[in-house]
Amino acid sequence: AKDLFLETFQKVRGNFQSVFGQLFEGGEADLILEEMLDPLESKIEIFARPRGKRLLTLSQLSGGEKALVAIALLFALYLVKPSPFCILDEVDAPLDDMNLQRFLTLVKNFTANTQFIIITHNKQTMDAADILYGVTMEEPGVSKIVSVKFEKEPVLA
Amino acid sequence: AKDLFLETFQKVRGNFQSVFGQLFEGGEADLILEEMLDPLESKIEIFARPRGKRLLTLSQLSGGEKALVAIALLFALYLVKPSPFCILDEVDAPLDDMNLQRFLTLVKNFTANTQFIIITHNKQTMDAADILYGVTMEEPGVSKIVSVKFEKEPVLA
Amino acid sequence: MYLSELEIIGFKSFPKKTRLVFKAGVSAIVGPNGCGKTNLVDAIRWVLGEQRPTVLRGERMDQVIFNGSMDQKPAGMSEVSLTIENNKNILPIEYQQVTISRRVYRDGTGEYLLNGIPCRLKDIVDLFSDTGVGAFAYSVMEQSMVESLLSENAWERRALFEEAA
Amino acid sequence: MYLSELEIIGFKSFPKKTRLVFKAGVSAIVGPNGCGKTNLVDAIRWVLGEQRPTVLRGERMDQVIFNGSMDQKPAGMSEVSLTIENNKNILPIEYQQVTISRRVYRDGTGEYLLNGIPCRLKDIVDLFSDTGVGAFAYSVMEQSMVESLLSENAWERRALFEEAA
Ligand SMILES: Nc1ncnc2c1ncn2[C@@H]1O[C@H](COP(=O)(O)OP(=O)(O)OP(=O)(O)O)[C@@H](O)[C@H]1O
Ligand SMILES: Nc1ncnc2c1ncn2[C@@H]1O[C@H](COP(=O)(O)OP(=O)(O)OP(=O)(O)O)[C@@H](O)[C@H]1O
Ligand SMILES: [Mg+2]
Ligand SMILES: [Mg+2]
Repeated sequence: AKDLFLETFQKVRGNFQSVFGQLFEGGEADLILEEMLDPLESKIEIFARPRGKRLLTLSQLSGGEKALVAIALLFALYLVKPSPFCILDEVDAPLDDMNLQRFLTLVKNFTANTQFIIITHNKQTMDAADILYGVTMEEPGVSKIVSVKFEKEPVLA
Repeated sequence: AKDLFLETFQKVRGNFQSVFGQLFEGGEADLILEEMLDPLESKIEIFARPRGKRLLTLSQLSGGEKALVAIALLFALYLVKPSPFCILDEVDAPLDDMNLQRFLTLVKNFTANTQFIIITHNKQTMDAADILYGVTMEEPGVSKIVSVKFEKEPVLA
Repeated sequence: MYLSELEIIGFKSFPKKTRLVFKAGVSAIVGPNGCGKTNLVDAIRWVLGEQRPTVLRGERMDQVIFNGSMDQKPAGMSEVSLTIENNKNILPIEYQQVTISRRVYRDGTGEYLLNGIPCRLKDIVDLFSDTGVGAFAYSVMEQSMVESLLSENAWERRALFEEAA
Repeated sequence: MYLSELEIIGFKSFPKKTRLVFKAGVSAIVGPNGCGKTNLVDAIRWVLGEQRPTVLRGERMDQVIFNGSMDQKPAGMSEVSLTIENNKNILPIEYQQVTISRRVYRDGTGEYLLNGIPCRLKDIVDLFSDTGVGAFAYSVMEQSMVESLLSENAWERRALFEEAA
């Protein structure tokens, strides 16, 4: 179990560096497994340095940068063992337009092995979706699904 | 000190109910001062019931509803003793379009006694502002203020 | 493997029978604040065996039952069914589709069902073991999870690596 | 009373002297993730006397000093000045304007200044007592504060009421 964990850790670590690089367009990141007698007890530390900036503690990163680091970690894990479905509840809220597009591009690159269900208030995320479901409360206190689903057709010139 | 606190509490409580009503277009809310031997030790409990819904615990409210309740409390306090300036850092992120407009209307109603500085990624909030300041990092790691300030002119027909 | 259908009755803000058909790919769920979007996420977590009321934003499990609105009385029970397509044969049984259901009544009793047959939670957990489903940190991400994933307290982070291993 | 000018040098991501002129009314601050918007909020909190490094997202106070970029060396000190218009005579002194400054050096020493004259933090706190400024929960609100304002743990909430009283 210990070897499997270490092997998995190394794979996730490599993926994390690569996904981070995509989301941050450069910069560096790393995952460090704290040296402990028992690797099954050791903590995993995260390092992240956006491009052009010097290394600071994770807490000093901005709200949007922290969200991207968490997303990079999640997707790094999926590259080792995909989750069949992934539900994202308004994780796009703190992202600026450019980071939002990088995030959406990343999501689309993972659809081969993962079904995504994204809850959002953001128009760009809605545009990127294949299907849209609307939830409303016409009758107060009672939710209703309004299937606003469109399945995208290629845009005809 | 005890009497002053109780008097302040009652005023804030009334304001909270009124601001809540504006933000939620109905519904009910209340602030309850827990009965303790010493009112200076008692906890203040919040109740909030959006229109048409039955009363639930605060935790069962949605992300956007919770943000509005917190905003209503803050402004209820300002109606008793305004803060000369108020800095809001991306509090509009979880709000849908309708609630966002109610929030912006509320902010404008308070500008007589309070200067607002709102950090936002939201276009509607930017439209509502009198002045806009842009912050950029052209040189990586170095912030620069790009004064995108426009001061609104009345729209000529 | 992907979710093909979610059916809800009496769960949180969904008193009437509500059916949501999903497809593979990217779906977006939209709507005003408080309309029930996160409640759908809670329903999926709940039917897959979530045991902690706090994760579902309640203090007790029975708080997931529709507790009434202006015009409707509270429900007596809550039931959620989730249908999963086994198109890549990730699941260890011979079905093309699997439907998992969970019910709870006001008195706190309830049951789980696998393709309509009552079963134990353990049967559902065993079915999904090693598939990446059921470790909710792995399949569901919300705003508040960003802080906990990055925090000094590394145990949530650790659990994700163990799920991937 | 309103903030009319913020001047920053060597604070977090602002190595060069940066001046921001504010007016009464509603101002919006915009820009990409990580560009320095919340750092401006930190600067305002810091110059008004914030003592807790965690509120400024650091572990130690000296972490607010610009610690270098790809092309620039770390700064040796950090200084922030905030000018406040006393247009409603809320402040108890005879100035039309008040400028508060704070400096810190790498060795941890630092000072406060009131209109250019060194003073103690106490002098600044006294100046603003009962004006609603300085109780940061009262004047600054961010996303994470929503949870703490509404939480079971009512002490932050309590502190706001005491500020208003
Ligand atoms: N047991 C219950 N019975 C009836 N209604 C409930 C129950 N539990 C929660 N609700 C309702 O569900 C609403 C919250 O829904 P939900 O969290 O899904 O909103 P949301 O669509 O995610 O909104 P947001 O965009 O603000 O996050 C609450 O306002 C509450 O009234
Ligand atoms: N002492 C320091 N020296 C240099 N740079 C720093 C220092 N402290 C913080 N920073 C930088 O400031 C950045 C964070 O800035 P800030 O939190 O203001 O972003 P923001 O504009 O609020 O972004 P968001 O929209 O994501 O919230 C970090 O990326 C970090 O590189
Ligand atoms: Mg929600
Ligand atoms: Mg920020």
